[in-house]
Amino acid sequence: MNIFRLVGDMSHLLAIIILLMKMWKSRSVAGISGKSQILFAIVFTTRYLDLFTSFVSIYNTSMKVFFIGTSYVTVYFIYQHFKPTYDSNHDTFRVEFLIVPVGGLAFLVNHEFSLLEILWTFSIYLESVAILPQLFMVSKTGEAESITSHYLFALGSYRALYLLNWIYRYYFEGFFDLIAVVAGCVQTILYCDFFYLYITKVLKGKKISLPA
Amino acid sequence: EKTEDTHDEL
Repeated sequence: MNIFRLVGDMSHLLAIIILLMKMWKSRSVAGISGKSQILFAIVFTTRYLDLFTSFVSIYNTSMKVFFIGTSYVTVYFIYQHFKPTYDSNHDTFRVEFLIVPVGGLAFLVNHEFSLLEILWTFSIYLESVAILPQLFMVSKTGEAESITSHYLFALGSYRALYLLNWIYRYYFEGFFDLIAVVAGCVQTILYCDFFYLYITKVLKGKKISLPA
Repeated sequence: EKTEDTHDEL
């Protein structure tokens, strides 16, 4: 474990907590893409199947349980509990255009042709594009609540910090995982436009309004 | 290339 990965995991944890608090306190899921949250639930489910077969640490196991649990609660909030506030008209990204190519790529490009490894690879590839429905929804509605912007900033920062973690691990531990690094770069690049808007607008108290 | 066979990252 290194500081980049720890801060990255905390940033990821913070993002999930921000989102749940926003939903619970405002009793609304307005502006949140249910499709992205479903993709995240798939990402955690396919990545943490080794939850019961390989034990890394208490931290690792508890974080995996937390991520899986909260991702399903978030999906439940959107599609059941706060369904009347779900804005399905603006959440129209065709996720099959993500899942099919990512599934095919995971089948072709992986570290080991075993079920668990292919699902792990699928999860890594899927996570890199899972935020697209959310970013698409923000561009369609033309704006994002500031709490949603903070959620996206924390979520985008987590994988950017993981890139630093991989640089650190490469030089100090000789660890290198090309699949995770490439997917992590793609994932972080997708947030660049949002990071720019967040830093130039939200931090000055303005709301983000993307050109619709 | 990768060093461990299990994934120790989240």
